[in-house]
Amino acid sequence: TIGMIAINSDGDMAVGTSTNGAAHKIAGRVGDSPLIGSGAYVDNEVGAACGTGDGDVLMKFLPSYQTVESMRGGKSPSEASEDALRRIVNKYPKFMGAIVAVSKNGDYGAACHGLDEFKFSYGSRKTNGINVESVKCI
Amino acid sequence: QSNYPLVINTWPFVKATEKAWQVLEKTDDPLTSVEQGCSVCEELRCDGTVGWGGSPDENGETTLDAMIMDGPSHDAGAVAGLKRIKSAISVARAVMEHTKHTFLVGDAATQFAVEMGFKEQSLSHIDSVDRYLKWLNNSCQPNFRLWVSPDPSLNCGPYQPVQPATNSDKTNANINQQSHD
Repeated sequence: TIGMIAINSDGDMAVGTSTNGAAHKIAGRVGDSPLIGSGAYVDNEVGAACGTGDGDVLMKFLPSYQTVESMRGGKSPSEASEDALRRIVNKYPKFMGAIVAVSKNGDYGAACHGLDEFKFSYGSRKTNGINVESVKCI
Repeated sequence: QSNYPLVINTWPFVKATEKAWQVLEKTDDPLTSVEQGCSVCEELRCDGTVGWGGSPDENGETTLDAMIMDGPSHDAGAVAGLKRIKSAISVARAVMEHTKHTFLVGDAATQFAVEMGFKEQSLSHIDSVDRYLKWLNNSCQPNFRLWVSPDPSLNCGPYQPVQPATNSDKTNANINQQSHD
């Protein structure tokens, strides 16, 4: 699955997701990726987030919406992503997934659970090409 | 203080990020940047978890889910269970731009895509066929069925429902870096 966020020179944002879902799923099963607020979400006045992982769990928590709302409340992208994941892990301790978030001013962060680390890639004028970063999972 | 423009995506899908960044630098259009970036992953079949030829279902078929959302207008479009169309996120954008709806699914989403000019074609690849055959030859493991007979942890279907005997741990141990949303 890919979840992506773009923010332009005016601070306008967009998000997108694309996936072929879980292998060997029951025919007709849909994960969280196409669900607005779960797979991804953007509020142009606040920021944007997108997630990846176990869509059968993720869709119950609208974690991308939650992350954006936490940024509205003053959390950084990393703090907001971690907060959204902790709400999931409290109910599903074996959950595997990650969230990437960008605030309105272009700050970004990520959080993950169920992996050793989570890698994501980004590009900006400050980077010389595309960079890959990783975060240690909670 | 602003740190934009910027593109960022889950997983180290560098080619997709590169494309999104190129489009953003050229057009300053975040919606097209996201669409084109994710489209690269659909074409490259990133990790086998994006695009055609990956994650076959119980019938061996690959179906696609995608969504796109525009910040300034708060408009969005999505498709799920999309069959026989490779460009899932572009179909999602078509839902956003050419309908008053938000979310289309299944064969009807395919019909819409064809009407919008997208080419209908098989989403099978030798990788997805091979993965499906290995799954069949491994007694259909891993398996997402629960409380059915025959025992889905040992057998393929067809299945019949049985009375749940205990609370179930529905955690998907089958979800990992090669199989996820």
